[in-house]
Amino acid sequence: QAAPRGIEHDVDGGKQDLFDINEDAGLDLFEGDILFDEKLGRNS
Amino acid sequence: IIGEEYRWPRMVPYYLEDDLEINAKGVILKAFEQYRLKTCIDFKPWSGEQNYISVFKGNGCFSSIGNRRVGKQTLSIGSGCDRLATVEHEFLHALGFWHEQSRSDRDDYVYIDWDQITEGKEHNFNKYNDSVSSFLNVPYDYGSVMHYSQKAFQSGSEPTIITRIPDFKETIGQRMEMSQSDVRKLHTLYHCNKGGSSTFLDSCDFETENICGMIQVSGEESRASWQRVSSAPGGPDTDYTQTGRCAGGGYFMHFSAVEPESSSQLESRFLYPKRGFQCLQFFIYNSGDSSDRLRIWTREFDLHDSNGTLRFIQEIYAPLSDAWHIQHVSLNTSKKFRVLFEAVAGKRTLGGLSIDDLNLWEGSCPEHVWRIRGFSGVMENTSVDSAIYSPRFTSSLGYSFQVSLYPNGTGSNPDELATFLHLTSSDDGDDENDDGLVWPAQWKQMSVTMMDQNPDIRQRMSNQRSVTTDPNMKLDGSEGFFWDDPRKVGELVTGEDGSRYYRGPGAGTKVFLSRPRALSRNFIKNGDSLFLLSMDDLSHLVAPQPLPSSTVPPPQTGSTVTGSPENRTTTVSSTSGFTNATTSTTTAIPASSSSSVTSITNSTLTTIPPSSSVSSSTEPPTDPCVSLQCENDGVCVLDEANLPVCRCAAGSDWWFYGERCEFRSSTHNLIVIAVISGVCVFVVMLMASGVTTYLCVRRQKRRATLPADWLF
Repeated sequence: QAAPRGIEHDVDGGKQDLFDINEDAGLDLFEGDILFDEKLGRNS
Repeated sequence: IIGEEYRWPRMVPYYLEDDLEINAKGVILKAFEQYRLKTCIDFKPWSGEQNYISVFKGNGCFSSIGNRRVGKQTLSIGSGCDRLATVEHEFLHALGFWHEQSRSDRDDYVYIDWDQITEGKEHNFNKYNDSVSSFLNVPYDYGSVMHYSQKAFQSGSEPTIITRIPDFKETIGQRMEMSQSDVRKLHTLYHCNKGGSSTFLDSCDFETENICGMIQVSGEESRASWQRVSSAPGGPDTDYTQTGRCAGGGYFMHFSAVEPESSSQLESRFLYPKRGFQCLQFFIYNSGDSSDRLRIWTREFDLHDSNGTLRFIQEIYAPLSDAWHIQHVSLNTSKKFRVLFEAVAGKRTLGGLSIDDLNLWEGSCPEHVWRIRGFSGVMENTSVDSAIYSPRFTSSLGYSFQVSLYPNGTGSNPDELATFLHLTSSDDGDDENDDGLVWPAQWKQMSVTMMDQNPDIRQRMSNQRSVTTDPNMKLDGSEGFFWDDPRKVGELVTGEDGSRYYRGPGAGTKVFLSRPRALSRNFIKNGDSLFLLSMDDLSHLVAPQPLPSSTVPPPQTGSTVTGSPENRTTTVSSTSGFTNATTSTTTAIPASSSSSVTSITNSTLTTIPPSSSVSSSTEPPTDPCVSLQCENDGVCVLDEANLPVCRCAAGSDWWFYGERCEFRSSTHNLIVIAVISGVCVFVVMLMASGVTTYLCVRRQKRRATLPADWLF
């Protein structure tokens, strides 16, 4: 039975996972969420 | 990542930067609790260690891989990242894990459709050969919390990752908790087999005949006993672990009495607590009489007390029902102990009490449980954009709250379960403790967890989302405060029982859990789903985490990401409150006043706390061991003077020692020392013998060469 719907605040803004969040934030990190470190000796 | 230099110590120092959202701080502490429960990794507030993890609110969610040994190593929990699974994911990176689909063998298990990837984003699908990255002899895991979802970095609507086993297509990239293989890899990488987890005590589904080392004590005159059975006359017909799915399996413990008022006791094996507060969770079924009850005791042991002292904890009256019910009992013992289940028959002797799927861990119990019966049917029969509401629950903090759930999603996200949390207030203002409540509510974190009903808590992949009441948050387009008294900012609604109350605005998520994931694992068992609800006070997290008294944090190096937190001063805050544990445990029973949905029942059982011997505190009791951090799996215990001391871990040929168990030794070391000592002694003796022999020989020669007349 459906109940009346009041005010609802979506804390996720519909973004499903962290890669959506990072993409939305304009981040283009190594593999989505990894800090690039020169000591690794590789780049993307 | 391969390389011991990337490992952290098992006790990882952390600093929660002041720019973090309060909700994020609370979620991070909850994530730490999951690590403590499932692995040997523990976290401690930074106290000056050379390397530590600085968690801050950056522009997104990100971390480095492993311990970079740069002093302050940053990890960002930005806006929207404050989800339990996301925090666990980032900390797994920090502990040394890449994404699951970057394994060297990934092409055996997933197909990367390069044509569907957004141009320029191909680098996100790197993989590493097994000289750089090891999968630690653990099979590829589609359910890893480190796996991308099928839509990651897609350019159109087609998936970028296609699982070679189609059954996993919809569930990869889960946003729930660490999987069993994630935990297994962590155990291997950090050698957890020597110590186990920090806060786990015991789990038992009664599937094996040794019933997890439990023992039974019955009075000689009693003809009642606990029995391990797969069904019982009068019910239940099946256990809860397997719910009748496996022929020849599925056991539980059943108590039936031949005589009224007879009783029998079932005791756990010895348990060794570290913290001083525990949660006991089990499922119970009553097919006997409403006067049948289950009494929970602990038998606690002092150093010189071999018989133990019984302490009454709680009496539970399980309702007569055709279903299993989940039950939580808070314990608070710091001594070696056993848990004792005493079943007492009521007036009737038919049927009886049954228990199954027992878990005991050192943590807080959830405050309330909202059980939805026939949840698959609810999902099918509820239209999109329609909510169902839980009963109102009163938290130990005095506030009442309620959950709304969209079983079939919302208009914008029809494939995702949505959930929102609301504060409520009575229409007539006669809520208990209502007068003492502060409005707007300040920093109260409400959490809703859809429980994965795996019988072993360490293997559960539950789904959790939390929101925290920010007293300064405004209602859109209004001067009112979002978390103000619902009588001011809410709407008047009528519950199922006709009671009227105010429901405040809700905060939550439209992407709580996808339908395919909700239908996976054990989110629905016996047709039912369980939502665990809690409210915690996070006011103590508003103040900055104290800095070490004599240490200035070293400058951050080695990172190329901007958005680091503001520079902080070296002033030591006088505030306290940063502890390793989340707060708020209670044995209180919710005041389930109403529900707007007839298919929903509140599963909480009637319990009677004892008058004096049970702690009714809503805070974990003060633990003297908090001040002493035992390393290397050492256990903090209280000595005769009630002072905390570390009891160090030891094996057959090795042991730790020192005030904090910080040193390691072994019989091998002793043998080496003995051999070296022996060799040294031998060499010294040899040299002494050589010198003596040399001197004797020389003296003999001298005597032989002297003139004869000199001799006389």
